[in-house]
Amino acid sequence: TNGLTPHQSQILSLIKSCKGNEGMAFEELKNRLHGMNVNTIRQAVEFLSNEGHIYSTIDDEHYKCTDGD
Amino acid sequence: VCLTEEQKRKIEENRQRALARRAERLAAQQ
Repeated sequence: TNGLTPHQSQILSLIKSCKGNEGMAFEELKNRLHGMNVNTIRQAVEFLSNEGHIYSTIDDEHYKCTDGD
Repeated sequence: VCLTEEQKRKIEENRQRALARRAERLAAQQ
């Protein structure tokens, strides 16, 4: 309904659930999504960033969600 | 984790840019 694929939605929810001020590390996303292809995760993160759902924080490997903070 | 003022400033900049992109995308969908 929000125009996202199930993978994109799942990744957005995980990033949203991370309350730390530096957001979620890509490494942690990978660990939480064990079984999901790393390229799939990268592509979803890139899409979410391009769409303005998420943004990078201390470096390009940490992300936070734009809504809910 | 404790962030420096410079890191906080950059993060806020990134957040503002992302919010602008989000608004752009939503407007394009109308």
